Amino acid sequence: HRDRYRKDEL
Amino acid sequence: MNIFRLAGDMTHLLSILVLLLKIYATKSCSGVSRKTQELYAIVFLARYLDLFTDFISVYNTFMKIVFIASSLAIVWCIRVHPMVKRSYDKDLDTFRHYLLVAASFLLALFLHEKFTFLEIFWAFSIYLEAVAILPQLVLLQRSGNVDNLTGQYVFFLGAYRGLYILNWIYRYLTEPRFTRWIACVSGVVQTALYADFFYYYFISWKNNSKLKLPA
Repeated sequence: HRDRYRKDEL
Repeated sequence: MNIFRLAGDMTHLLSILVLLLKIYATKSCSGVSRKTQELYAIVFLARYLDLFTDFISVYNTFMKIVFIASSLAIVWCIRVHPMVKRSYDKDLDTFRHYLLVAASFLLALFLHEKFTFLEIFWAFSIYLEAVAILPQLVLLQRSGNVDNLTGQYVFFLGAYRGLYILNWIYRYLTEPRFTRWIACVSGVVQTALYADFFYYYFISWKNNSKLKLPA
């Protein structure tokens, strides 16, 4: 599952 | 991805390219703080620990590698490359930057999203990045006149996080559960630290004069 807290920013 | 974040990442990339150009073209790092470059290398290494374990996108992975590789290359240049090393003025670059590392790590132990290894190092990298420019700004004040490329480097580096603030506002307004308080507050502090530099940079641009920071 895609973790809500996923760090998608640099 | 939104236009603000893309513009922010491109501005960040531009700042690194300008610095690489300055070092490569002039074979000198005069006016550049080695300590700030070392802090940025730590920021990227601490922030991108999940580089191989958490794939977001090709763009994300590519940019992370570029940031890590370029920051290490710049530190290597200033520390090892004979021509560049000679132009490093350690008597001007005297900020006690290890205190910034210690304080940021300590803060990350108390203030983080989750008490896990990755999250603590991520928060550490966010706090450290906010203050990483301090040795560079102190050095600019001491070294009087600033060459154009170094001034542009600092300007783009400060501008990128300002664009990220617009990105966070945009995401907060458009994504229901978006909250990044740690990155947001830290990003505002980081951008605020550039305030006086931006002012003098604007003055020098308006008067078409040499950039000078008051001692």
